[in-house]
Amino acid sequence: PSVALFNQETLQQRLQALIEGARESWTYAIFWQSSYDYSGASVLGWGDGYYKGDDDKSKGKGKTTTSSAAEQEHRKKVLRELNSLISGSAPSATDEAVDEEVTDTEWFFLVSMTQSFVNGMGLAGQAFFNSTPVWVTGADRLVGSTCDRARQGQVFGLQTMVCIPSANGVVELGSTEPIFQSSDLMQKVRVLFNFDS
Amino acid sequence: PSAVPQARKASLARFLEKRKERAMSA
Repeated sequence: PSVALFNQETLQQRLQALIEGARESWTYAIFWQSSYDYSGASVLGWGDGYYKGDDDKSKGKGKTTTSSAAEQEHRKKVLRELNSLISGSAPSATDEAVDEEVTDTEWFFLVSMTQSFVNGMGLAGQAFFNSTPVWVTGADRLVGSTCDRARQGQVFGLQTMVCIPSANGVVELGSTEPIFQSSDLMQKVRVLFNFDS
Repeated sequence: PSAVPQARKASLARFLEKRKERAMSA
């Protein structure tokens, strides 16, 4: 496939195929797109993301949020404003999209849209800069990471974060389950995300 | 970099739409 196929629609399909076809239970997948900022520095910015959610939530046994009532109100307020921005209508207190509790992993995914990594910073930056996957399993390893985003992920309930470099960026996957390194997953990323080859 | 805000907007719209669908089917 040529670079022309690299668009929002195919990205979404590829992220979805990666997560839904995996044996492991991934909570989300994000593609960090490589580009350059105005000073010429290498930047990984938001390309697209697919949020699947936590399996535990549907089983009713999982901890979906550790947030206080005030934090929930804040999250819902932000979602209401974002929804209004997207739909072009005034914020509504009874919008279906925001009435539901905003889980920790949903919030982490949303906040991700505002993030970027410059010159090899963070797990994604390291993976891209060194052309080597970064696989972090376990809350203790996430807490001990030098990457702010990894520590933040642990706070929001993640137990695994993975960054796999591709031709034009980095595929990041996160899970609330401990998942150990899988060559099968890395091979899938190479096939699905190496647009230039 | 100019493509990033558009990508975020599309992703956000999709995320909110999926939340809405989940809320309505619950």
